[in-house]
Amino acid sequence: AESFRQMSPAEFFYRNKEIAGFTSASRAMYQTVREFFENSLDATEVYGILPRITLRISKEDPNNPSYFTVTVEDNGIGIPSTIIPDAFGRVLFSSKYKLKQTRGMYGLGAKMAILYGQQNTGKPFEIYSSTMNSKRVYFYKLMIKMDKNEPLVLEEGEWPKSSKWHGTIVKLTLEGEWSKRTRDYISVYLKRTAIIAPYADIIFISPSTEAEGQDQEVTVYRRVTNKLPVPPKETKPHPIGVDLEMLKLMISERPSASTKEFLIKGFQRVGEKKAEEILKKANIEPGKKVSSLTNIELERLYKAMKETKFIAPSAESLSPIGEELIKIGLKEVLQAEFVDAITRKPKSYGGHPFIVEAGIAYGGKLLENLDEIAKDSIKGQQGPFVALLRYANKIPLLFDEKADVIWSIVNSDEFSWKTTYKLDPTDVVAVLVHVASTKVPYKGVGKESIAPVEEIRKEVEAAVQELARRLRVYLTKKRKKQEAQEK
Amino acid sequence: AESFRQMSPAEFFYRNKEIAGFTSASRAMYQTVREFFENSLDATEVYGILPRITLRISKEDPNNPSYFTVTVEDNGIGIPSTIIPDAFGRVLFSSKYKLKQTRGMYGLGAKMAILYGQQNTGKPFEIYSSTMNSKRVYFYKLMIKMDKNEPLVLEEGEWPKSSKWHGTIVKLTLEGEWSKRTRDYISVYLKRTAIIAPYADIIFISPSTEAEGQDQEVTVYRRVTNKLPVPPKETKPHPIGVDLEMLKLMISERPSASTKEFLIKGFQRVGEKKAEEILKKANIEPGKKVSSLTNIELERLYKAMKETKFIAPSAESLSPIGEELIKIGLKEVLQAEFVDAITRKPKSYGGHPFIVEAGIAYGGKLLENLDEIAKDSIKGQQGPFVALLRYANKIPLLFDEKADVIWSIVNSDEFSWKTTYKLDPTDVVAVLVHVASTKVPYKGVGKESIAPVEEIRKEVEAAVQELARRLRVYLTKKRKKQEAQEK
Ligand SMILES: Nc1ncnc2c1ncn2[C@@H]1O[C@H](COP(=O)(O)OP(=O)(O)OP(=O)(O)O)[C@@H](O)[C@H]1O
Ligand SMILES: Nc1ncnc2c1ncn2[C@@H]1O[C@H](COP(=O)(O)OP(=O)(O)OP(=O)(O)O)[C@@H](O)[C@H]1O
Ligand SMILES: [Mg+2]
Ligand SMILES: [Mg+2]
Repeated sequence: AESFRQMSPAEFFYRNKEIAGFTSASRAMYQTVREFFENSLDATEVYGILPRITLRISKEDPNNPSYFTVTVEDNGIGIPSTIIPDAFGRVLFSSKYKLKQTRGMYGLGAKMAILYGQQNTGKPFEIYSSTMNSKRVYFYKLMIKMDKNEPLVLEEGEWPKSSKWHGTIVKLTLEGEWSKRTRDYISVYLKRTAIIAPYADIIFISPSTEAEGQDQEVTVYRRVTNKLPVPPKETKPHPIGVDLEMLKLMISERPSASTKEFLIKGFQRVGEKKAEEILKKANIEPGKKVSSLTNIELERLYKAMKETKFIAPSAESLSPIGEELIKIGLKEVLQAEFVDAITRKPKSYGGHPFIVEAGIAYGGKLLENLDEIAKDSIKGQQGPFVALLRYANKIPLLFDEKADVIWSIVNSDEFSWKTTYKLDPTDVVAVLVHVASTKVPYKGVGKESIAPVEEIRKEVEAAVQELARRLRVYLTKKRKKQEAQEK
Repeated sequence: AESFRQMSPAEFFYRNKEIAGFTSASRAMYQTVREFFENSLDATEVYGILPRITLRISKEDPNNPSYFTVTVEDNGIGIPSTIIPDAFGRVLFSSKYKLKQTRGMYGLGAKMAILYGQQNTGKPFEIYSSTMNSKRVYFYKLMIKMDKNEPLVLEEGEWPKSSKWHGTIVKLTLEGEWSKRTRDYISVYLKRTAIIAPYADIIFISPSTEAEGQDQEVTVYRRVTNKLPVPPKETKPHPIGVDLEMLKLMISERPSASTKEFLIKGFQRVGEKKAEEILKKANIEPGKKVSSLTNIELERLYKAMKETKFIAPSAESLSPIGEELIKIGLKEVLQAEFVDAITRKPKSYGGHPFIVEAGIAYGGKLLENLDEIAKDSIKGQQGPFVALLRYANKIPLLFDEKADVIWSIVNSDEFSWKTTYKLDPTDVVAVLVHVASTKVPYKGVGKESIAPVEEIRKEVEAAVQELARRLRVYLTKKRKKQEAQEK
């Protein structure tokens, strides 16, 4: 007879770490850095704090030359002391399960890095944190109990805070490699982050690649503007995105409300009149207690909501980069001769609002300023050459390019850069695409590529086509000028 | 202050269903079919039963024309009645968390389909099952309680068995679409399954695409051989794949054993002498109770195992297709003029044994016999044209082709089909690649593409290069003959 068993989410993700991006030693180094770094940006920028983040990769164990310690410090909002063990010791535990644009969304990232380090070095994770209103700094040394998906606190401490410092320092040791590949992955990630986050101060300390006697290398991305994007605001769900399971979950959170009150308080874009319209269609008493609705009534309510028209979801839960910042970033880093950008109007898919933004850069010193990964992707192409810089919720996406819906548009046969947009076979163009949403439909929990959701696909296509048209206008003018000068 | 919460695995996968392949209505139809179908093949072939599987897609609700009912019946080993609610109502619950080649591996597939159907139709899942030695057939109607990740049994029944029938019937209603796209996805999947499983009887009943008056269409893939592959055997873990977390989990399963006994009984390729060698290196008393090892001793044991040489992992846990079956399948279905196949020797990665197999087909009626998805992928290419048929643990992989390590090899610049292997730009070749392992390193839980694990990459490259060489030999002979005839 077969034997069956239940697995905890911690054991599941530990055993199947490739689905979270931990597919090799260099990818594990990269993924660990980005999970902590994205947590730090979520703890600063999203709360209106100008980010200052220090990332340090060092070798601290002479007995184990393949062990690397990754330390990330930020000036963010910190984590309350009683929450820290669960935030870092429990898989699927998060403050980001909300309708608000954040980089994090799964409640898994930091835990994946901790599980990985724990598995191959046995060394515990260390964290210091202090929230903005706290008078103390808290310290924990912890590991994850895999079978129970629980934290195991090995040590804790606290000290009175001697300054106004607030933020978090995380420290993890893992078995990895410091190769050209790892260096390229991480430096490209930081460089592309800096393109769209000129308000962030980023300090990167890494093992030296140079001569002996100098064991650390420092790279700094200086803040060049104090202007932060408007932080996103948490919103209520939109009725378009509702399904039966979601309705049941929401009802369990407001059991004593009347059905009418439940609709108005639980959803955005539902006022008195809209609620009455829905309830009339569903043939349900407005005053009936929502937790006493029968299954049949729930299905009628669900159908009625599906058949009702609403104003589109609010975009206040989103925080786009903005055309200005995209143009500045591309100009600064790529030193191209022509740069333009577009931020499309908000749309939505399945109740989740999203905004597509794009940038285009051409000519000038573009080719020599492209990073290693962009240069590599160009080598595989036949001209004209298109270097694609993908972003989702302000995270640079470096891998699985050809599985991304964005790539499928920029590379499709319909997007004829040569014939329609008048590029020469030797031309090089950089295209930046950013998808911002309360839920980015990634293809995997490693957040490397976006699934082909039709509404998003259409918006990306429209954005890139618009910029390609503007480039064509520029090239046509430029060529006319050159021909005129040659006469 | 931020609010934090824990999410159950059921709610997590329900909210993030795109990471499991549920990215659109047609993909949801496809994924539902394949999750049930793969369960049925695991319940038959893996146990030495000649599979007979009936898949039926029908519209059973005149009030809801977008609701489709998917029914899959198999003659497999069935599920014990007390286990059924958990097997289908609890995410991360499985009989396949073992070292044995099966299609299933996550304990998630059937539950994803059930969560999807439940979410948009509210209709419960139905199952009938009877194990081979049981005298009764059991019936359950159930749903998944998302917040607790538990089954909710709405109805159950049992009847005395009137025949020798054994197996399982699953029935799920979901909101989907029956479009050309859905039809192509499912028919290509079944066709490609039939290529490598000529021992399976597959009956597919679908909504008619033809004239009114005929509401169902039947497609049959007849069994053409009674010869089954040798079923895989469950094996113990191999020491190469061990890590600290795994050691701790294994020790908790044999707490009272001596450390020496633990090594011999827990691992394959570890006998008396090997165990003593490891314990000497780790400086641990062979007789010491394994659950009393300190953390320091555990780390020494782990390091000692890492530094010891062992015979490669046993391949008895694997069940390759075999060169004969691959050639027969390609010949039958593609009617090519030239067909060859290779089954490489077993290798391993991270303690998991794997076998790469490949097949190649050229000329004859190949082009007209390729399925829709293969034809589509060819349209995007410049000649010579390579139609890639990917398989992992006998599952056809249809999507995310360009993210797959197999594609990266067959399409890399180093694989010059034109110059090295002498194909003409108008030539069409089909390449079949199968990766069989106790753990296929998929990139996502939707099982569509394989991660670039170096050991696997090397084996796929060697297999395809060998077959390309054999094709070149064939083409060289053929052209010599043609030139001789023309004289
Ligand atoms: N540097 C930090 N500053 C403040 N809070 C943090 C920091 N790092 C982690 N957290 C908190 O810990 C929680 C868990 O982090 P984790 O990375 O595991 O998941 P997540 O960021 O919510 O989602 P994802 O898996 O997508 O990254 C976060 O939701 C956040 O509340
Ligand atoms: N048709 C079937 N016949 C016999 N057992 C089945 C059948 N379908 C499912 N099961 C049992 O139910 C369990 C759960 O199935 P499920 O598809 O959810 O997960 P899995 O097959 O183990 O892994 P995966 O998520 O990779 O598919 C299986 O492990 C198997 O034991
Ligand atoms: Mg995170
Ligand atoms: Mg399964």
